[in-house]
Amino acid sequence: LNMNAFDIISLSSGFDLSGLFEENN
Amino acid sequence: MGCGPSKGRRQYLGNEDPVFLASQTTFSVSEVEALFELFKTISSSVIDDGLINKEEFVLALFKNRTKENLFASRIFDLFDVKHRGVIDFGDFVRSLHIFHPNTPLEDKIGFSFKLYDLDNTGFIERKGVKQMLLALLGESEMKLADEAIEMILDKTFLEADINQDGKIDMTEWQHFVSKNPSLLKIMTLPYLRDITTAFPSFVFNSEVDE
Repeated sequence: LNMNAFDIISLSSGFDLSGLFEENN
Repeated sequence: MGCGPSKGRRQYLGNEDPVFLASQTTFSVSEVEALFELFKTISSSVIDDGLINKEEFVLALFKNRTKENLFASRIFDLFDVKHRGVIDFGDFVRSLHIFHPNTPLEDKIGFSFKLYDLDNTGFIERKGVKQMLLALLGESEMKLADEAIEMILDKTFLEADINQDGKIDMTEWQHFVSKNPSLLKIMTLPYLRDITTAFPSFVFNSEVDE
């Protein structure tokens, strides 16, 4: 696995704030 | 630019002056008004009190109020600038400003540092990073053995923790992020560039002259 810990956190969180804007407008 | 009929008075949005908010952020007054439309939708999804609580924040992000997500929870805590357990409109705009494509990289780096500084010690600590890794891996489909997690942490801290004191300070974080720019990808929301297009209803509500 050639990723650093922070890349894995970002990836595994599926985190994307764009969810705030989808289906809300 | 005000798009609606001016009544010669300043309209306040959630007790916040949009002109003042615009002056503090990357957003124009029209964009602040557009964000108020989004804020109203999110803040009334569970309790219509003009404030966003954690449940409403998670619901807006994932369309599922029961989904547990440490990262979303952490972002909520950072948006909750006054530590009241809720996000008011001013907090919402000032926090989203960090995610604007035109916001300086330095601000994004600072916010991302706070995101990983789990215990608010002023450092990114190995135990905090491991805690986030374990929680997030537990929530996702991705499974890693403890040995593999320790190896990843070793490798990450070997690279990021330049003075090898077991924690990452802000200067080390700036250096690490500059070598790993993908880490800032989540800190920019292209949506924010077109916010007035996404939420055009402010056009009919605006009473503010820019």
